Amino acid sequence: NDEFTIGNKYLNISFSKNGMLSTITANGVSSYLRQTFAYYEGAFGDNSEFIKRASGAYIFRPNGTEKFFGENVEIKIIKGGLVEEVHQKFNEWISQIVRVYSEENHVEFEWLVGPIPIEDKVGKEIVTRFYSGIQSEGVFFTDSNGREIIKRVRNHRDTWTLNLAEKIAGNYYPVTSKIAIEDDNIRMTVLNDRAQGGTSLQDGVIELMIHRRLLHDDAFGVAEALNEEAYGKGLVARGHHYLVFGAQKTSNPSLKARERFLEVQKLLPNWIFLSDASVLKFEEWQ
Amino acid sequence: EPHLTALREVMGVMQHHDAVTGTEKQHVAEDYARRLTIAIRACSVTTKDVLNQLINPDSKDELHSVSKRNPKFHPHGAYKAKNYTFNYKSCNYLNISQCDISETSSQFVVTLYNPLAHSGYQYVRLPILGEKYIVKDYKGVEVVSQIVPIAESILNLPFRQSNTTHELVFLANELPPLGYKSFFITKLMESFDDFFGAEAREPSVIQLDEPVYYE
Repeated sequence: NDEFTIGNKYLNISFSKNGMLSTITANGVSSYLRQTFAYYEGAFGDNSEFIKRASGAYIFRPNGTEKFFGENVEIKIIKGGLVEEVHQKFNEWISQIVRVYSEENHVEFEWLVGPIPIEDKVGKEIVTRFYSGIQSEGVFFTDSNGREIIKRVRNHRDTWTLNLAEKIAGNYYPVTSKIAIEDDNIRMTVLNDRAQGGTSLQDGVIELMIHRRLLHDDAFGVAEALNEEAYGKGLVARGHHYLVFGAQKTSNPSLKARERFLEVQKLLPNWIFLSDASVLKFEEWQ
Repeated sequence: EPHLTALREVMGVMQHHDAVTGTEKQHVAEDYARRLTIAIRACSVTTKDVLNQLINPDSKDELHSVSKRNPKFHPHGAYKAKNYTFNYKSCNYLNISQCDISETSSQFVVTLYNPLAHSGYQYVRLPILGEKYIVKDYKGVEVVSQIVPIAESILNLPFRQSNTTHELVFLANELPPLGYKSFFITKLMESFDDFFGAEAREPSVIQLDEPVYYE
């Protein structure tokens, strides 16, 4: 029933009584930071005209309904010398581990989503959201296949006057390695382990779509609903997000340099092999 | 070369825009997964050979013949490194905290190959069944480890086939650029059952058709 903190010599993150992330102290700053999951209900139409298009494999098209998960999260706290983690259970099909390793300068979020329920006959597109106090003024940054970083401005295109009919999907961009927001003082970056759609729909907020299950074809060619199953149930997806947070002016190496190192480490990971060594003594193996 | 080409060819197929974006039909998605799995499995033969070659450069010329042999030991139990090849296996279910070797072996070796051009590190997480483990690096220096519970939501996954409830965590550091580092992990036996197996408690009759030698 109390607030609690996990962390290491580089950073600390605190959780409020309801089990949700509440603040972060890292790399020279202390700031409000909240993270939660939400979902959009997929639009449903007969595809006879543009405004009746359903959300499907090719397009993300929410019907305007956005739902959040309960504010009370079941938690378990594990603390040790190498890693401290918080296991959060949001509901029967969404859970997460928030983790800080002793020698890492970032927070790891290992999410698990699915099988997405469809008994209500409604398709759902699940997102994770990070809320901070950063005054990002509509600007956010996404990568382009890990090459340059592209500046995105909410509800804006550089070469024409934009009037967005779809305020959410119209601000979504591909994120293949990272998405970031910043102001003069603070920068927050989320690195992902696979290509996802992402956006910043409000100042200080980063959002990434992590799983979707839809019940209608969007009539762009696949002629199937995006409704995958395994073992007779909807797919379960598990993945990682890595949060780098701190003051813009930090010590060497800079925050952006740290992001680049982490990016390479996560996208070109070590190969792990295991070998049975029951028949060997250590000295023999050595 | 044919093993590598199998994966090259499948990666060629995967350049199709439907494979990149996930807009293929479901049975095509399943076929892509099938092709990739087969090709990756084929490449693991090459990986195993190359790692054995890195570990034992003297055996380079006779690599293929050596890798097909069984491990051989000196009559007095001494280890003949030159003739021994490790069977390096990938645990494809580590993402659901499931791995046959780390769960069932009393001793096993974890090898990390660093594909980057600068040194690296990684916190290794392996599902385990025991309560105490010792992790040593190649110098015999014990590496600090921690055992953490696996999240309940993972344990409850309907398709997960594992009895493990915990993971062993340790820091594999100073991984050399474009090189490997191995760690030797021993499960500490605490009870009679751990050491001999529960079935050893049951009295049994042994038919001695041939002389039995004890080591």
